[in-house]
Amino acid sequence: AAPLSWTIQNEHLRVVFDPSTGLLKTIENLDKNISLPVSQNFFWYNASTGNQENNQASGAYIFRPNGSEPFHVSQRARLYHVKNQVVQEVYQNFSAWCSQVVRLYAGEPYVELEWTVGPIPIQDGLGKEVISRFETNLQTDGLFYTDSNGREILERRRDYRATWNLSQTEPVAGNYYPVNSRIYIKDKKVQLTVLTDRSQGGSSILDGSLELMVHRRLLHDDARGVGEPLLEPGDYHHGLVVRGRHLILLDTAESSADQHRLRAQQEFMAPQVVFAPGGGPPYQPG
Amino acid sequence: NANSSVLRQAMGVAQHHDAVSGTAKQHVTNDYAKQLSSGWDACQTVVSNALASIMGTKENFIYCPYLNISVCLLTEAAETFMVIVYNPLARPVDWNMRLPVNGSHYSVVDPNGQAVLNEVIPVSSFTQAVRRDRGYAANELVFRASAPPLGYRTYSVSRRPGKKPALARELKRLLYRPG
Repeated sequence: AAPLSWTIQNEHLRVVFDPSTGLLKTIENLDKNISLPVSQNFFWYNASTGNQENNQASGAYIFRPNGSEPFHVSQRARLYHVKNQVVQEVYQNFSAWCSQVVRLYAGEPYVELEWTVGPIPIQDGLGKEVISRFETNLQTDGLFYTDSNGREILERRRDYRATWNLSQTEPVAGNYYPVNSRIYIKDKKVQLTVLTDRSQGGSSILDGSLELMVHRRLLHDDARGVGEPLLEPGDYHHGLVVRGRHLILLDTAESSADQHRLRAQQEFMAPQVVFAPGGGPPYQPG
Repeated sequence: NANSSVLRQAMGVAQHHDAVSGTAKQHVTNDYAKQLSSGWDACQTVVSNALASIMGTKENFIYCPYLNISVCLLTEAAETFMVIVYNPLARPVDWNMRLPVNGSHYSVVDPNGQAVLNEVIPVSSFTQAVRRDRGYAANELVFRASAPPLGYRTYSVSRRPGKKPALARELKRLLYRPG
């Protein structure tokens, strides 16, 4: 079939997909007339089992990939989409163990990415640490921002520590930081913010890029005390499947905080949904 | 018979860095999960009592912790059911509901008796693979709920007889393989 318009759009946002790869291509904020090329894909770092410099293996305590370049889960995603009035969805299938739904709800100023990752295959004998990476053309000059400890947002500078002279020996792990609810990158005009639904590790390994670790499955203990590799079996001993959400906000650097602070609060203290059979009692406004 | 202490104690145990960061042995990790699950089970009675108190009526409240994989035995099977949305924030919020269902047409009515725009879309193959044999919903009912500050709203959902076999008119579903 000839590629149609791989676009979903609501009142606030337009999301464009590359028909040749199935990957996210552009996000546009229609209210502010901002258009940002954004490529998003899933990759995995090969977990280190130790090397000549250091016998430290990646494990429960330690994140230590054996190289700085992650591997694609897939360079292409198979797509289908569902367009309705209330919600528009693009389904991306990257592999048998990695998929994602990109959603735009009517009236909502964010893009929802619901990812499903696992069971991570280990038949090749390689431990894997899976990331979702966003690549943009923002001139970030090595800076990115995380909200460690769920309190103030801290500026992070790649290969830098504020209180001592850092000799970076781990270009990936040495730049990973805790992300409790949000991570963002920005230039002087535009900010791309990703809200998480759980604590994750995150970084900006390259200028204009942003990544979050969504799942990991390892074959070696890191010898820090736990005494077991991070190898959760899950149902039927096939490995855990993890499903989560990332909310993407694109706005001006000045007004992004208005968006992400309220939205993150709503995610953290989400409404409680309870059901009851039958038609139910009358509503009591009080 | 409500008791929130079970969850309180489980949360206390889960402050250990092993629980926060995932650095425990597997059987300890399993126990953290079990304690939290037991705590939440106990707290459901607390929440049910609170809802019964503020609603002024006792209901058989049902909780569906597997909504993220489209599993909820009540919504999958019932012809009519009630959705109660409690908002813990001190400002009104809107929330997009996604409920696993097996019908193809539904009526959703808000507390004022107004019909709420809703759609029924098929459960994705991704979700079917994840949930395995835990649920059999073919579709998801999607609608936007709103809730007042520190308060709740109830939505009544009724299944309508559908003559069409499967969503053909509403859905614009396109299959495409890149390259």
